[in-house]
Amino acid sequence: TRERYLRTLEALRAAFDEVFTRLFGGGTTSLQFSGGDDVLEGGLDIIAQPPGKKPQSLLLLSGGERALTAAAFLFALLKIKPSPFVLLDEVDAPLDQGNVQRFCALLREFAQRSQFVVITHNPATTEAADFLYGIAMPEAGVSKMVSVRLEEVPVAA
Amino acid sequence: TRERYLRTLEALRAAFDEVFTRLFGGGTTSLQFSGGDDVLEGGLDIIAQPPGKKPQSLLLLSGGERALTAAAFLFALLKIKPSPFVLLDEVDAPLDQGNVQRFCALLREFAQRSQFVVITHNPATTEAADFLYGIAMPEAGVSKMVSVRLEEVPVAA
Amino acid sequence: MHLKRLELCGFKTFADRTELEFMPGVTAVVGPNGSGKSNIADAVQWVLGEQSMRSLRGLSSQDVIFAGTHRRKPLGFAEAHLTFDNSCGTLPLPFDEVTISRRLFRSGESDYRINKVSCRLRDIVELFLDTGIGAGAYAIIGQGEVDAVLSAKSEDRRALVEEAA
Amino acid sequence: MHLKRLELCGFKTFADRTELEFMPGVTAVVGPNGSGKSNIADAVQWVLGEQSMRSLRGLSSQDVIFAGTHRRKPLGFAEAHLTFDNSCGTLPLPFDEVTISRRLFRSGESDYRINKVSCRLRDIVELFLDTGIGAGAYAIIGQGEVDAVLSAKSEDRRALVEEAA
Ligand SMILES: Nc1ncnc2c1ncn2[C@@H]1O[C@H](COP(=O)(O)OP(=O)(O)OP(=O)(O)O)[C@@H](O)[C@H]1O
Ligand SMILES: Nc1ncnc2c1ncn2[C@@H]1O[C@H](COP(=O)(O)OP(=O)(O)OP(=O)(O)O)[C@@H](O)[C@H]1O
Ligand SMILES: [Mg+2]
Ligand SMILES: [Mg+2]
Repeated sequence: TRERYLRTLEALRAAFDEVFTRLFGGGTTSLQFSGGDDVLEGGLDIIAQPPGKKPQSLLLLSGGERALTAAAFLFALLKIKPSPFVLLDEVDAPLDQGNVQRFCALLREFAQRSQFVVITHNPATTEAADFLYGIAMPEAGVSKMVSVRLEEVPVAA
Repeated sequence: TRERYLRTLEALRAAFDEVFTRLFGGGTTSLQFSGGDDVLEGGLDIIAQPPGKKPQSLLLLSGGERALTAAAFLFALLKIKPSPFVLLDEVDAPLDQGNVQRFCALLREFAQRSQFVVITHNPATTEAADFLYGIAMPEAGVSKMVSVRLEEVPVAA
Repeated sequence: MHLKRLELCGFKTFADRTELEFMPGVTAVVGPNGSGKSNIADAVQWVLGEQSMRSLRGLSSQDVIFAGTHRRKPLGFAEAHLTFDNSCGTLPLPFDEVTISRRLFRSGESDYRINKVSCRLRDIVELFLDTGIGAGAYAIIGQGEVDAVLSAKSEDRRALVEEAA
Repeated sequence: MHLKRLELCGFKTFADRTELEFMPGVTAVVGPNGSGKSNIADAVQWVLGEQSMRSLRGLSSQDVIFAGTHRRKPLGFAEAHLTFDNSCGTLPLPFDEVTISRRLFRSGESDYRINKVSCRLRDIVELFLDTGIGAGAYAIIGQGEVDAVLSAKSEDRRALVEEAA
């Protein structure tokens, strides 16, 4: 129904702005209708700008900025409607060290409400986890799982 | 001309196989015609499989395996027709530590013939470079360049 | 509701029966390129009823069955079992524990079960509708897919918001 | 032939005149997300004659001109100069050093030069045809573009090989 969508959108706008500014340490966001007069027929556009920069097309954002903006939008959706578990496959790949730290802080906060399974190559994300699964291929072409409880693992130098 | 294309393809096949097996530590490759009878009208398909695995669709390869396979193909093209300089923007992003090391070794070898400019977030790739440019934004929204000669930089602990 | 465990057998590179237990909080899955991490994500999507082979990086549905290696023969079927703790009653079933199973044979025959009782694929899909985990939901983000949220058509993004409504 | 230096002024985030010198071997460009690294790659493609704004991550051609920040006004034009050592004679010009320049004004007016002498965009494009660096060549791989080699149509891949022939 139209009311429900508009109410959800209102909540999403606030959530997106909050998550985005946490991940970017500032900046501005806006969600706008696109297309026809009927909001349930039209589309939704994301306007976002990192701190200090002028709002421009999302196309001009860097690879890392786009990944973080998309993550902010998804976390905002999760905020207004949590999911029992969330599975993320290498979403931290294009992020620099500073952004990975902020992303991990957000991850840990949301993980209080939902289970998170994150596939990653990033040491910082690995360190932010509570539990670790290592996947290896001692026999070519056949996956083997090794599980490690993080509390028992000394942090590699 | 058809002869020239076929001769180039022959050289490319050998180069691709050589570069691929270096980056993957083994495996098999093949380049095949697709489409019509006229090779200059049809297409070219890449068949590649990492060591120990059975040849399957490239779609099934992992993110890192696809990036490395694509890199092998591009380096093979550069091998048969070197370019004065090569600019790579974060091609090492999905690679694990082992693959990054092999990628860097290849980079250093090809860099004897061409200049390479690589944009990267990876410390190993940064370490494999001869010269370093740091780009920063002390003033929001305005890029500032800091150049660092690698021989003078102590390796960060 | 939370995930308890995932069991795989014959699914892509998981030729041998493998069991992953899930704890609360953040679980990181790490390993070299091509070791099978995204294959685990594919298995979760598959057992929850994914029907698009493109989302599973395959062409034909049998692409998820272990195809063999130089040393091992291909297997005859792939199966995955995903177990949830349902003591909160999120899933409309009278069980504290719910296990979703999916099996696919090389012949193309499929088998679907909820707590070992045979059902149809659509029963599984409908079970998870509106939980945030079902097909097309935003709770599973595949490799390279996060940018799609920004590059998607405006209408698709609106649909995503409607899902959260 | 090798690259000697790139000079930018008013190009995207490079509001202030910036000069990068290029040495033989491997140069790594590092820095935080959004600092301007890919913008440097865009500048190289742009000055070599790139005409597709999509490749430069923009919509209109003026998108490459510094748009200003909260503290700075937008600039009136963007320019880039790329200098090559041509003592090997790879470029068919009687100069040991060749500088390609491109300037774009907010009005939409463009300015192209080879060693400070005015020319047309196509003169620059044709100069680099067959050197491996020109538009559509495989020597410049943008962010996220490497996978395209594999997902491209078979015919496009054949065209790439023909370029190397
Ligand atoms: N049906 C199958 N049988 C055997 N092997 C398969 C099958 N389907 C996929 N594979 C193999 O699985 C591998 C890809 O695994 P996966 O995508 O999980 O890797 P990954 O751990 O996510 O790696 P990355 O870090 O590079 O993303 C490929 O080498 C592919 O050949
Ligand atoms: N015309 C312009 N004027 C001002 N800023 C611009 C302009 N065009 C692009 N930008 C800004 O440039 C930034 C992107 O820069 P760039 O893509 O070079 O980053 P990057 O260093 O490659 O980052 P990453 O590591 O995330 O890939 C964006 O924040 C964008 O807003
Ligand atoms: Mg993967
Ligand atoms: Mg970039």
